[in-house]
Amino acid sequence: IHIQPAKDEL
Amino acid sequence: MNIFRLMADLAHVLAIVILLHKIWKSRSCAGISGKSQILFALVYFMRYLDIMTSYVSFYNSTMKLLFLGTSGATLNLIYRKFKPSYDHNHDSFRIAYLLVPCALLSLFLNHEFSVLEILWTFSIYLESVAILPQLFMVAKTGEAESITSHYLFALGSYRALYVCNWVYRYIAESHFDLIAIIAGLVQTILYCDFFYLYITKVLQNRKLQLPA
Repeated sequence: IHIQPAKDEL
Repeated sequence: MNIFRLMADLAHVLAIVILLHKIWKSRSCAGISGKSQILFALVYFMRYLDIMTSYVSFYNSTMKLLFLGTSGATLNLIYRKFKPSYDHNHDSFRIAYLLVPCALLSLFLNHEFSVLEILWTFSIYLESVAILPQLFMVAKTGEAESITSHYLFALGSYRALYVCNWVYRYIAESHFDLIAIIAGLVQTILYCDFFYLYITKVLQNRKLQLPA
């Protein structure tokens, strides 16, 4: 599981 | 992109369309909290600064520009064009009570201590509570026009659907962002009382009126 900011979301 | 995410974004666009249409048609922004709209404009401005640094997709950039543009237009209608109809006596929530804690929290709880990341985090925290001046205004006047209720329902559904999207993405892609998820849950919980009133009153063609 990788934690990564969901910058593809709005 | 999954169905929840798409529906969420459509609900968000719908909310904005309802709001702009209501103000434009009635030539009035009565019952609308200018302060909530200032906070939303701030949220989009802080979050979408990355439009200059990173490209995700045409859809992504278009939506960002749409949210930035429409929030500017909304502020223009409330504070310039239809300013006489703005109900500032009832819009008395102190936004510093939201801005300061969100700013402090974003400095301490973030994924990375960098300018863009902190601004993104700040916007996520601020968005979760940005509706409070509007809900406070409805509580203070004790009522809301049906069209304002529809706006609030669409806007509340948007983040609730994002929560569904995050559950889906966690299961399907093992992807999650704790900051966005917790803020999204807080945001959705703040609407729960309103959702209840909306379903039990507005959908039965009754005015949204709070018990005295």
